Amino acid sequence: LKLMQPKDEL
Amino acid sequence: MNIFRLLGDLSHLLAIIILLLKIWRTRSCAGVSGKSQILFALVFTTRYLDLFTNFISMYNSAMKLIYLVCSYATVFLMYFKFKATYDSNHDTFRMEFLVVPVGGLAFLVNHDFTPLEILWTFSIYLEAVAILPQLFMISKTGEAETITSHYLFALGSYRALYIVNWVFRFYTEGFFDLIAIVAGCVQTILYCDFFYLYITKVLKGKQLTLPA
Repeated sequence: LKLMQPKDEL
Repeated sequence: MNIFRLLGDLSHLLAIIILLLKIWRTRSCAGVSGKSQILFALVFTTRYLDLFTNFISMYNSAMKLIYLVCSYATVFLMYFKFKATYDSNHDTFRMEFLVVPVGGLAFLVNHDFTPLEILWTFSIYLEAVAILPQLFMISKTGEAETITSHYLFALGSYRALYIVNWVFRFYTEGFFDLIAIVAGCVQTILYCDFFYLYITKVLKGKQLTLPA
């Protein structure tokens, strides 16, 4: 599971 | 991007535009909490600093810019252009009661102890509670104009749709961001009481008034 990802949500 | 997130973003945009248009058309911001609007401007400012560091898509950047510009425009209309109509007597929630604890929490509970990440976390936590001055104002006056309640409904729908989006993303991509999810759920819960009043009153053509 990936917890930290680039913030692609607004 | 999935349909729930797109609908959530559009619902968020709709809320912001409803509020701007209401203020512009009626030349009045009566019944609207300036404190909540300042907090939302702060939320967008601290969250979208990555406009300068990270490019995701045209859609992403454009929406961020629109949210930023609209939230500052709302604050400008309330505190400058139509200041005379601003109902400050009823907008008495203390912003520092939200900003200070939320700032402390962002320092303590975050994904990474870096300035941008802490500011992003701060914006997520702050957004969860930024509507409180508005809800407090409505509970103080005991009523809300119908257009203001449409605004709140669109804003609450945005968060509810984002929760569906997170469930969807968890199952399809294995993606989850615990900070965003917990804060988003808290935010949505704050709207529940309002949703109930909206459905039982406003949708039946009545004005939103609180039971005595």
